[in-house]
Amino acid sequence: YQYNNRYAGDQIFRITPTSDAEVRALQKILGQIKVDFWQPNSASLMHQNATVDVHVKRNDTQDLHARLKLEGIKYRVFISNLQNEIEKQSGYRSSRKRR
Amino acid sequence: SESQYDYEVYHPLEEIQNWMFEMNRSRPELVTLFSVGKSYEGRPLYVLQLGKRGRPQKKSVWIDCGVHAREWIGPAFCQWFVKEALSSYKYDSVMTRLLNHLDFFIMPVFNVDGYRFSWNTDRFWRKTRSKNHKFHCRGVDANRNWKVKWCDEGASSHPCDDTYCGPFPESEPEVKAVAKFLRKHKKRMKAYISIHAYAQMLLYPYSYKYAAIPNFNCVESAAQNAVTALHSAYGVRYRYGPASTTLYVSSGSSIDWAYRNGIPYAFAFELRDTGHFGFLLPESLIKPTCTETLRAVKAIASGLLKKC
Repeated sequence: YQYNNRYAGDQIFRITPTSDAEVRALQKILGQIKVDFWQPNSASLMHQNATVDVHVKRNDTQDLHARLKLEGIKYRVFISNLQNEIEKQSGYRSSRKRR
Repeated sequence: SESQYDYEVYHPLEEIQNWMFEMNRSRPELVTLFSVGKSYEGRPLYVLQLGKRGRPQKKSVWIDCGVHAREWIGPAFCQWFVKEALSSYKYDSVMTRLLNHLDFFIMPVFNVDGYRFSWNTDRFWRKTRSKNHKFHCRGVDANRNWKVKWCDEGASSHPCDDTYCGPFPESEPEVKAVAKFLRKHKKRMKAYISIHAYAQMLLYPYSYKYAAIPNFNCVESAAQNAVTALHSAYGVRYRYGPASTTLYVSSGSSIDWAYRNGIPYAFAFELRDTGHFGFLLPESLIKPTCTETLRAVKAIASGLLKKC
């Protein structure tokens, strides 16, 4: 596997806070669960009705699912297994060619 | 050799550098390779100058790719631009005119250390790879490290944050080297373009404040022409406008620095997509993404040869 399979089970969540209250709740949640911000680049740049894409480690995905549901914040998972997507991105074909 | 190089796959740093040497060797009439300095880890910061030799101090365009390590489609586009420019010179009238009247400075990988780290260790690394003696975290956001309203809104002063502005402006040798080059050539530099991903946007100053730039009408029309040209390829729609309102407020960005240093047209592209693959754009989308973006860059460059 690429990167020693370190991204297996990690997910990318797309979260859409629809009010300032939800933005504040989301900032609190994402302050407690260590995530990697894909878009925007940091929690301070989040604002209502703007999508937030975060990379969540596999051990934290269930916790984040539960918290977002509890707060009623709209979200979906746009990459359900990051390792699979990484393997697909460069594809064995091309890396074999390169190697 | 040039004909075997595959522009529709992502390449690691060493392959890109070898490719640059090959471009320099095989097309000496249009290409010059040079380095603007060294990275934090001591790697050369290579730039390709493209353009027909001849008049000194030709109007110039700077294009950098790979400021953020994980945005691999950037370096892919810079290589695509060089390939298309060289292969269509004398066959495409627009590109021929551009290379005859302009010089293009192309930096395929701005953040060489970060790009290499994203290939070998952390695919989603963003920053440079500089060390911070007080914190274990490494790296500065090279697009928050420019000396323009440095480390203000939209940037972080904490070394472990992804938008860390750095200990001081131009603390990153990569940023300092490019800033020094642009300062040296600012009279001839008419456009600064920085390629990022992902969001499908074309952004221009200001990032650090809500205000219109003095030449707003000309820049807005250049941006409109660019996204119209981009759309003509595959129908992909880009949003465009001042970065502060179109995306968010962020200080210390390269386009604000370039603009404040006298470069009249400064743009940041956020290439495909809008959140399906994100940074993991498949190699199968390199060709359409680069084809449409090339149309936009040619539109911006062509605008420089007209009066506004």
